[in-house]
Amino acid sequence: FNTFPGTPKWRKNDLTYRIVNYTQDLPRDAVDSSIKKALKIWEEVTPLTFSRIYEGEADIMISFAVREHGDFYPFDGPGMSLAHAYPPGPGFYGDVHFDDDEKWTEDASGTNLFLVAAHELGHSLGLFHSTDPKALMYPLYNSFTDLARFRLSQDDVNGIQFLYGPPPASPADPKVPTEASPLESGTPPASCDPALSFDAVSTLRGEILFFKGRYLWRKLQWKSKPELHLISAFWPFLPSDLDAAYEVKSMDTVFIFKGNQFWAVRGNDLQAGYPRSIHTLGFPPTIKKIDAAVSDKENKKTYFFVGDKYWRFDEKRLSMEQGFPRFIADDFPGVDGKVDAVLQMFGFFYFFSGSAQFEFDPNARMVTHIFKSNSWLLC
Amino acid sequence: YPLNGAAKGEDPNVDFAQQYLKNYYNLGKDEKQVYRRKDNDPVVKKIQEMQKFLGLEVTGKLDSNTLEVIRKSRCGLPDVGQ
Repeated sequence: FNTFPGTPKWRKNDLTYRIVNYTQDLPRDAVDSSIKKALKIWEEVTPLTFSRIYEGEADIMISFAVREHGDFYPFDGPGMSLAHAYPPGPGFYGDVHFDDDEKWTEDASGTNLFLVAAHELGHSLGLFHSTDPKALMYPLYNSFTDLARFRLSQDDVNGIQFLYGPPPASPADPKVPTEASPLESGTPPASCDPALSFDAVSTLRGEILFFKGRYLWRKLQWKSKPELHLISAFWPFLPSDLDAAYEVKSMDTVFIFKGNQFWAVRGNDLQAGYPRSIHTLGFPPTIKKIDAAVSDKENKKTYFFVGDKYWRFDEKRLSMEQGFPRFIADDFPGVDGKVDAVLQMFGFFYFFSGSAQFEFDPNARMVTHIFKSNSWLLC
Repeated sequence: YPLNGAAKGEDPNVDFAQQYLKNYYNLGKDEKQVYRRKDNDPVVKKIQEMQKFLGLEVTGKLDSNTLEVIRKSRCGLPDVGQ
């Protein structure tokens, strides 16, 4: 699944909707029941509730239109684009527009209104398109869907519960899915888990990013509480379970590593020619992946950590330096164990190793403090 | 450039595919719109991105399977975020 960039979601559970106008293809009560049924499938797997209003501004305004209809996203006549919707937010955000040049039906003889409404309402709640062909949020309309036994896919449930969590469990109301809660499979990591470790850590334009599995925490300078996002919300092309990441501030670029490949991103954009092989940096063929990396903006050198050794890359000459690898223990005494991630902040290097974090003073050449890895997440 | 096609006005499939990539995969205005079928061609890269997202074989070419899929009805929202 994917969420919209920035992961917009409703900050309340009780939402309103209004059917602003109707298509001529169906009786009004058929439209009403299709929309209601579409809302119900999301209601059943979240804490969300939907109340209908008949005038004024609802959170989700539902309308039918053709061609240019006032939102710079004109429809295209019969076929192709069937409908569109906007992510959560004020005004037109959250709204759903159906292309009335389609033939809207209650069965599969035309374009099934319930099925398209369920997909579009997924957008209104904050889900973006999924790459899972079995998912409701897959972008292509599947006219062969078994409407009588329609169910959300696990991918859809994981996505919506990433945003809003599961429905409140109550013995009287077995809304809680019988099989293991989908959060187990796509569970976001808990920031205050004392055993928390990170896959990678990097700065990015003054922020700090902590990568874990499919997720990242984003630590903003002006905001104490870190934000949890899907990596794919910012960089859909990146894999999960990354190995390393670092920012070269002079290039306004973050380099992200997994296996024997690395990506260069500037903001949300992948730089041309990436991903590349890590061996283009000068690593010997025996190196299949790296554990961690950090770029020292003072001396314009980048340190790559692999096992108990490290390499140093000269950002000015853009080449790996001679005399490496060296043992980590020789030059960073006190930094024990495999290095998962490294962060340079306030003139110190912070080495993350499992749930421990070593603050290393490069001038004194010693570890000055040992913290829990998740101390930056303000538990 | 190959004379076939390019000189006599674009192949309609290429036009349709480029419009699809603009609508749903952020094929930029500034990116060369000439579909040169070379790996570093931005249109080829966008075709590959679209094929990967939709679960198609990533060929970078407008093969029949890809052309069939991009003519299917779909949601009007893009597949990659901006």
